[in-house]
Amino acid sequence: APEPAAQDVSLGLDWLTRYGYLPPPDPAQAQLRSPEKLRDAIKVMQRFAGLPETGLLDPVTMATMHKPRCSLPDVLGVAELVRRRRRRR
Amino acid sequence: YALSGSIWKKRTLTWRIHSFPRSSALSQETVRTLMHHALAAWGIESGLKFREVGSQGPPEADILIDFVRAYHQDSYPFDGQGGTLAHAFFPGEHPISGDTHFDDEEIWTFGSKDGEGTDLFAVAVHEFGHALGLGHSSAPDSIMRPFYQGPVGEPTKYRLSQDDREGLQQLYGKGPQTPYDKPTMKPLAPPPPPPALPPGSPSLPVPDRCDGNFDAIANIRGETFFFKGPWFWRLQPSGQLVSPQPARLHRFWEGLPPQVTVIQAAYTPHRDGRILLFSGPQFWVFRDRQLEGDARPLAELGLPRGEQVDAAFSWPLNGKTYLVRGHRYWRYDEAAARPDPGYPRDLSLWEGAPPSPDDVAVSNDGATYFFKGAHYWRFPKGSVKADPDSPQPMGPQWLDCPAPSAGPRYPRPPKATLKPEPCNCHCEINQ
Repeated sequence: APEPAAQDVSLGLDWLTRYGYLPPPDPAQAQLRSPEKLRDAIKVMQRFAGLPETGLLDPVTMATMHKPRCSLPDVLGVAELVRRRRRRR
Repeated sequence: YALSGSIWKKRTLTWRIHSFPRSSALSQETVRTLMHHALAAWGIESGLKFREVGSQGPPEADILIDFVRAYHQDSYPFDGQGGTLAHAFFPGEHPISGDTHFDDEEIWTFGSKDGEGTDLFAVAVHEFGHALGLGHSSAPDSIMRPFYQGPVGEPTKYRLSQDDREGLQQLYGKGPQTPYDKPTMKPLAPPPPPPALPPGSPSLPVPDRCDGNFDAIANIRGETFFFKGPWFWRLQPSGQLVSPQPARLHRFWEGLPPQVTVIQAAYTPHRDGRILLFSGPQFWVFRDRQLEGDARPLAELGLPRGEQVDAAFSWPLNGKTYLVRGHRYWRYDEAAARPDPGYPRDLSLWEGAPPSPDDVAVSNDGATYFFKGAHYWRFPKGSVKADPDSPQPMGPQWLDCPAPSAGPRYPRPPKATLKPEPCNCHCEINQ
């Protein structure tokens, strides 16, 4: 499969983080995301959206990421808990 | 469906439209009517009541509705037309809990064809699902799917999908009987029979999770799975059960042979996406929910041929896999893909642990939990000595159950250091 464009990877990372599929980056450390972790996150997103689980930022996946949607994350994990705690504070 | 982990403790909720769309073709009265019907769609299935309060009403309605643009003083700024459309805050005690925000820069429509703007009623039903405590669902017909799916038809006739109803009723119970519950005509054809159960499955009723005595317990990607016969329960990282009703093993673990009706142990290797399920002298490896390859003998992990395991877990401190049977345990080195020499060893190294545990799991905060019967023994992160107040009843902590009336069948762990015995051991760093 052709490598996705850098812009798509950047948008994909941002989208996957915003909607809870990837943990938010830790500001205290420069953290690289492994290709395996990214592939797993894409697969979970694809399963959630009812797409074929390729683990790749393929055109169907990118198109889904551009669809209008609700702002809340799909995976309510650490990011949402941190956000809620901050809000409460 | 997915639950956010919070609900309203009252059954009548107040709502108010704080700001209307500034440049929409929809009149304020139409917006009010659509909001009323969108809330009613949830109310009719749960018995929840929604009372609109005007500007003369209490200053803080439970569900305060706003049409706002760009950054509007919460963590979810809007982004103009397209992209994000709306959001709502889950139930709670905070003033913003339940509040629902729509992007004022969308072209909000009602009764238009798909593609001509964004149907306000459809989005409102979705957002009020969040305001009542539901998360996003992946079910194809759910209104709680995160992506906008177009108009959903006439608001007065709209009815939630089964997935949404079940999620809501899990939180608030079922409402009084509605006209929908009464059949208006005979079904044209009998409903399809339920899928065949795996051989050997017990008939209904399903087991009671509050009894404890699970076959296996494992932390799988942050969720705790409790296995009992051909059933299992899931506990979300937030501490909320996905459902009090168990799910069927074979409906979830795709490819698990039908004759496997008991999972004796389960775990995920440290920093590994695989999931291993053990039954008898064999184990199966899953990627996500799908089986990968054939059954494999436990001998691959260093156990004697024909041996079985009571418990399996990956210890984050050293990344190694521990396999427990009776009062002994083996250790497997995942990185080197070989069993560590010098095993089995005596389980008493885990000071205070019960023999033949039902299973052992490592929690998201790194503590190790031994489970047996209806109790658990907690070992703080990195420690091989049980908490002094172990064992504790599992029910209240893990399964939304009352504490059992009888105490554990195993004595409390000694609080003093055990009698020293001669041993042939050597220390390794970090162990």
